Amino acid sequence: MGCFHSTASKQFPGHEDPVILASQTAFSVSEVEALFELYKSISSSVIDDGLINKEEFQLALFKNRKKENLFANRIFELFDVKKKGVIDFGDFVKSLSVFHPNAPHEDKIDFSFKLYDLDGTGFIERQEVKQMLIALLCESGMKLADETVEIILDKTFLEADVNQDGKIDKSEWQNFVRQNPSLLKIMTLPYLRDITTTFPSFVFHSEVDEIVT
Amino acid sequence: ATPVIMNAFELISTSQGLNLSSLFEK
Repeated sequence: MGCFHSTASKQFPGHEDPVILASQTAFSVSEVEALFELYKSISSSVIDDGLINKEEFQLALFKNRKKENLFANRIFELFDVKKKGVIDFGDFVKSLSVFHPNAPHEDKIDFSFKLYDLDGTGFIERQEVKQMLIALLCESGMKLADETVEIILDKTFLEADVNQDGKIDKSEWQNFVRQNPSLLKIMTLPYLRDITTTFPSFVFHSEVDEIVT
Repeated sequence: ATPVIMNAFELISTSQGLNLSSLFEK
């Protein structure tokens, strides 16, 4: 075992040992180290403090730090596992792991449920879905009459809200995504399979004695 | 023809803010 933790942790608060992170996630040690190359570049893009703030996250997503986006904000909140207003390297790896092609299907369903449960009540409520639909329409410059939005919501809740109590619980969501598997497409990033070839420079910065694949 | 109404989540999942692949573009 090398001195990766002791060196990197000085510059990167909350930095965790790549070997431990690999054991807790769908990534190999080499993939964790390759992700560190990506993390270093994102976390130094606005303030070079070794942490990713919301502005840096938005800059990495949109190449535009000023672009406010409901969905990017929600993803940031979920990645900010320790609720510190910033994403540290451990948060980054553990959160991205859910998007790995090999991550458990149940983890993807859980994450997507949390994503759409904007206020964290344990239910996806109609008002939340309406808020997200309106945000999407604004983002894409599409105009839909309020009646049309209500028709879409009626159809969605007729299919997903099996007990018709006006909100989607976890078990209804599990059934709904089973019937509509395309809804989980956003939960898998094929890029994560090739992360070591996308960021090959990790080899030069590796501080573990042996690269475990 | 009868218009096909997508469900809300299909529409929402097209948001750019949910497309994390852009994180990997250098």
